[in-house]
Amino acid sequence: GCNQSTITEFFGKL
Amino acid sequence: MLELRLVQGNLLKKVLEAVKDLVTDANFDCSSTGFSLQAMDSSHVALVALLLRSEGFEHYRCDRNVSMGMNLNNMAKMLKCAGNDDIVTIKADDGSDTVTFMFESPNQDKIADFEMKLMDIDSEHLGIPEAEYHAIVRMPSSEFARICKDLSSIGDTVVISVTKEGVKFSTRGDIGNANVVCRQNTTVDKPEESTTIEMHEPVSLTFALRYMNSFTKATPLSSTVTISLSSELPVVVEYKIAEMGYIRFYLAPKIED
Repeated sequence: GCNQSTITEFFGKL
Repeated sequence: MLELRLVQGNLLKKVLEAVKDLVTDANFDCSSTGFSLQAMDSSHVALVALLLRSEGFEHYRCDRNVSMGMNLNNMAKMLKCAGNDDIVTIKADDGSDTVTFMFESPNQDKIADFEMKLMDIDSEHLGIPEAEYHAIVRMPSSEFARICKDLSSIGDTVVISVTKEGVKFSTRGDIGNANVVCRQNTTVDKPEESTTIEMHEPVSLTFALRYMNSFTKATPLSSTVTISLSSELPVVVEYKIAEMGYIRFYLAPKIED
């Protein structure tokens, strides 16, 4: 299966 | 005090139609450089970044940087009341808890004022690195929208692969599977009908089609769409907004476990 990742795993909070 | 006058009011109408189903509430940031928005959908799987540069407005007055929290559905409802050829002006007084949208008909014989309550939305801005992408596909936005729509009738995820042959969109589901391959084609009479593929290295990523279909609601904004892929980053689906800026959708990939 495929797990959906999230944006916040790639882009950090400023 | 801010007063932003956009002669091509329909651009703002199209922008709201493109984002209102993906994001419910968002902060619009207004500064000397322009009118922008950055927001994630509720599941934090997708992010939309909008920029309308100040130079694109006929008149742009923004006395100090301000962030205005808006419900995008309500904003879309008000903008639906603007005519396609209307001039749209966004106005807000300092410290006011409302924003006013003013619609002027082209021959100035009708002027409408819609005032909307602002909301308090605490949203953090994310740092989006300017990245070198492994592959950049430019293609007609209508073609991309058609592919996403067609594939979503077969499966709910799309594998986008870029090789030297071209860009392939694949899906599979209960009834079967489908592959659409688009090749580089610059021998068209109109540049906006061309497909160009810039590949630095082959890349293949899997995404949820329902987000891609949501992004294609921005198709009316631009005849071309740019899809930038890198194996370690979310895909960027970008629609330029005529001489003003852009709307960019970032989508996190589905990872094979």
